[in-house]
Amino acid sequence: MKLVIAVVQARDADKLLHALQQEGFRATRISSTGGFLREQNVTVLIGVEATRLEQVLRIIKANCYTRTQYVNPLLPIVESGEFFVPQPIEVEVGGANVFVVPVERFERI
Amino acid sequence: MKLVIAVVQARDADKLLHALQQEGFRATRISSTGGFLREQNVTVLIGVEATRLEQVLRIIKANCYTRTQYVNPLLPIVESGEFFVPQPIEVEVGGANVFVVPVERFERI
Amino acid sequence: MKLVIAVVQARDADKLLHALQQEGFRATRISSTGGFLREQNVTVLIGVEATRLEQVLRIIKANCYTRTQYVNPLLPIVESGEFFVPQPIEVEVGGANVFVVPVERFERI
Ligand SMILES: Nc1ncnc2c1ncn2[C@@H]1O[C@@H]2COP(=O)(O)O[C@H]3[C@@H](O)[C@H](n4cnc5c(N)ncnc54)O[C@@H]3COP(=O)(O)O[C@H]2[C@H]1O
Ligand SMILES: Nc1ncnc2c1ncn2[C@@H]1O[C@@H]2COP(=O)(O)O[C@H]3[C@@H](O)[C@H](n4cnc5c(N)ncnc54)O[C@@H]3COP(=O)(O)O[C@H]2[C@H]1O
Ligand SMILES: Nc1ncnc2c1ncn2[C@@H]1O[C@@H]2COP(=O)(O)O[C@H]3[C@@H](O)[C@H](n4cnc5c(N)ncnc54)O[C@@H]3COP(=O)(O)O[C@H]2[C@H]1O
Repeated sequence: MKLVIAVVQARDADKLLHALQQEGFRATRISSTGGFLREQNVTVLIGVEATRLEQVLRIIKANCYTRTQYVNPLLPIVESGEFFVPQPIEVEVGGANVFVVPVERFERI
Repeated sequence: MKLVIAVVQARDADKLLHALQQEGFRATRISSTGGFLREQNVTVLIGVEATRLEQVLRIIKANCYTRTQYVNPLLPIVESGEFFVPQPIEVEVGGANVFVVPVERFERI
Repeated sequence: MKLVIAVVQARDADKLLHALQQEGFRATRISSTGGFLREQNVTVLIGVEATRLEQVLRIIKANCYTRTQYVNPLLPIVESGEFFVPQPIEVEVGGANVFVVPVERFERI
């Protein structure tokens, strides 16, 4: 068994969980926050047999989208009385960041 | 060292954490949600020496119970004016789903 | 790649995440609770190339502090009419408890 730990955008989480359930995969959803943008995202845990790992990765790819986000840099720069507000910077947030970790033992109690 | 990742029912979480503490095990509790029933459950992280893994699994088994839950299927089926509400379906929710993952290195800073 | 799972005190989490970002490391923050003190802490996930693991551990050490907490034992002990409230006990909470887990595969979708 493998444990898939996927950090996805909050907007894609429901659709992803539904798509996983439809194909008989089990999953657990954990609310999380990005270290950089400090925005809500979702960390999904999916324990899956090694033989079905590719299928889970395909479902994640089909349901999670890369998006461009505009972020206001933290502080406007004030120089000699002029007020200068920098342009928002463009940040590309990936659809999913996926870590596959080995599971030595799985028990359903 | 091993990292035990146990998804348990919210109702058993306090008792489980207390039982672990009594036997000197350390643990961290994370609120989570089931992918299927979308109900609150709890993901417990327990870092434990390999030699004491069986003891942790025994404590989980002794404090987490399988329960039957009745779930209303999402939408009543309306046909030709008759209103037909399907019977609730019975879902068995396991006491705990436990993943044991290898830890290459542990540091207490 | 390795997945660093670090349980840190809530007070140090922002500073740690900022220090990680400054050095180009990516991270995800998850709210959690200690099993013993039942207080809010933070579980940080950091996926990092094996060659930069030491650097991440140094950043954690530099930003997370051990603190002493005073905890009131749960129940005052009442004996023969006298009301005896025990002294608060001193508990040392580590700056960070860090688990390094192997990652078999990483995908950014
Ligand atoms: N130091 C930095 N300098 C410049 N740009 C930076 C940066 N850190 C992050 N970004 C950019 O901001 C996006 C959002 O990052 P955030 O940390 O809020 O939210 C992240 C984080 O929660 C998680 N994540 C990504 N890589 C991770 C890793 N190696 N370990 C743990 N979590 C990770 O996935 C979310 C989306 O990440 P993604 O890479 O697709 O998209 C990132 C990336 O494009
Ligand atoms: N491989 C895995 N990876 C990650 N997390 C896992 C997992 N297996 C179980 N879990 C977690 O444990 C909870 C209980 O699962 P259990 O299989 O005992 O009990 C399940 C199972 O009896 C049933 N169920 C789940 N998915 C199903 C599906 N696709 N079809 C039919 N029944 C399903 O509903 C109960 C509640 O499921 P729910 O998803 O709400 O909540 C799940 C989920 O949060
Ligand atoms: N092996 C492990 N697996 C998973 N999570 C782990 C872990 N070791 C530590 N943690 C997490 O790190 C927090 C700080 O632990 P630390 O050992 O530094 O500091 C601990 C320790 O000094 C003390 N403590 C914990 N359990 C104890 C016990 N059974 N008996 C006596 N003292 C205990 O209370 C402090 C706070 O503990 P708390 O449980 O509230 O919060 C813990 C817990 O959330």
